[in-house]
Amino acid sequence: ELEDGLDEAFSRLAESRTNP
Amino acid sequence: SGWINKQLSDVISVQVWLPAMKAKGLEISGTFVRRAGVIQMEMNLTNKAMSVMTDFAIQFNRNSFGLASAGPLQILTPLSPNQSIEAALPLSTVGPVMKMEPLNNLQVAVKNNIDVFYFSCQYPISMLFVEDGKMERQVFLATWKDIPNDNESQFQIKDCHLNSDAASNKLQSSNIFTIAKRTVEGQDMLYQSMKLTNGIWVLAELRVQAGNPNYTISLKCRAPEVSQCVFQNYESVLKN
Repeated sequence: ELEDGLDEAFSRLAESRTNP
Repeated sequence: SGWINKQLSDVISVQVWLPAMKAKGLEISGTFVRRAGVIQMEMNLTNKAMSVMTDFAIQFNRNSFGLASAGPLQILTPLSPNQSIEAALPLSTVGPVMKMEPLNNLQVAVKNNIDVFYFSCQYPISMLFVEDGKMERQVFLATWKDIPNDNESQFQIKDCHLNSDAASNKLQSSNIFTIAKRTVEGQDMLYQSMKLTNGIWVLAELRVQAGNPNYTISLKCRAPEVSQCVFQNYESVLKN
């Protein structure tokens, strides 16, 4: 569950950096 | 071919640090290497004078990361005119510290039976990237968030023709570790970490877009003065 959460968090980070 | 490439890149990065005309005939060239955690200054000393040289010794001035020789300069036989000798000096990172400009500058004193000579050289900061510099993913996310935006530096790496996986593999060989990769709108975003011998962590985001030879690198660090050196290191690793 933690791993899924981290995967999701990196996706959000990348998304937020591309479309701030 | 990996071995040959390694040898070639070593040859290419060899620099003349002390020209003979500035040191009464002693010429020193060399390079810095890190192999399996051991840092060495690999030197070639040439006697271009007309008399024999003996009694060699080396000392560093205090420097940004506490580099110091971890043993004596081992030149056990006299150096005759026109003779060259190789010497590998093991280095430690627990010497006295003083911030240098640029940060990776090293001032060196070499003595022999004739005189004492001084030169400055710059080492690649990757020499200080430790083998356990892969940050836990959870810690990376928290640290990235925690480091203020003012501490972020952004640079362009121009004219680079590797894809993101090749770039990641190349960087890993200098202890820059990829923690996560995401693709957003056709752009690969690599999240990477590295740790310096003095415990400073550097976090990076490398953006690689298919068909675009210009990468963008963003660096976040609690000691942002290292970012310039780290960027230069990315450039030299990715372009060589």
